[in-house]
Amino acid sequence: GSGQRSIAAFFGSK
Amino acid sequence: MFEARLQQGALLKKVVEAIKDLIEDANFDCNNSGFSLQAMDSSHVSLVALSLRADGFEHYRCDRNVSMGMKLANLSKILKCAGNDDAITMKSEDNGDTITFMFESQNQERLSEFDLKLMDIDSEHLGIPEAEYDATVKLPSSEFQRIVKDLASIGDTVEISVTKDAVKFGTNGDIGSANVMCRQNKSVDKPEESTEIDITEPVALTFALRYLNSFAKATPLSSHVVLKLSKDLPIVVEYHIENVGRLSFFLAPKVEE
Repeated sequence: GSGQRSIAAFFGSK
Repeated sequence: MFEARLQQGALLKKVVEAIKDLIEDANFDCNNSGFSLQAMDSSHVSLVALSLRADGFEHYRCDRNVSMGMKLANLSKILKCAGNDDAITMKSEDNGDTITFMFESQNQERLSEFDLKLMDIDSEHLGIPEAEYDATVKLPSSEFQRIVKDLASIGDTVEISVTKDAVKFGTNGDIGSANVMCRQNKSVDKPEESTEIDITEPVALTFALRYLNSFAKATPLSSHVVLKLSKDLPIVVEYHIENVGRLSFFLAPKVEE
């Protein structure tokens, strides 16, 4: 199966 | 106060139509350099970033930085009342609780004003790094729209792979599989049909087609779409709005579990 990561996991909070 | 006039009001209509099904509400941030928005979809898998430069407007004034929270569905209702050839002026007082949209017909015989109530929206701002991408593909936006629509009738995800000569889109589903390949073609006589590939490293990543189909709603904004890919990083799907700015979408890749 394939999973989906949150976009926030790539771009940190400012 | 904030005041901005866009002669081509249709641009604003198209921007809102492109994002209103993806994001529910958002803060529109205005400062001296322009009008921008950053928001995640409700499942936090994708990110929308809109940037309209101050010099892209015929008139632009922003005395102090303002952040105006709006529900996209409500903004869409109001902008649907603007004619396609209307100029749109947005106005808001400092600390005001509404934004006014003024629509002017081309011959200036019809003038209408709509006020939208602003909302307090708690939004998380992400830092998007300036990155060099392994592959950049510029292809006709209508072609991209067609590919993601066609593939979504077969499968749920698409593998996008880029080599120096071509970009390939492939999917698998219960009924079978599909592949579409677009070759590099720097067509000079018909620049609107060109496909350009710029790579430092071949790359292949998998994404949910549902989101790419949603991004493709921005197709009316631009003749081309730019896809930027790097190994294990979100894809960037970018629509350039000529002389005004750009609308970018970011989508996290699917990972094998």
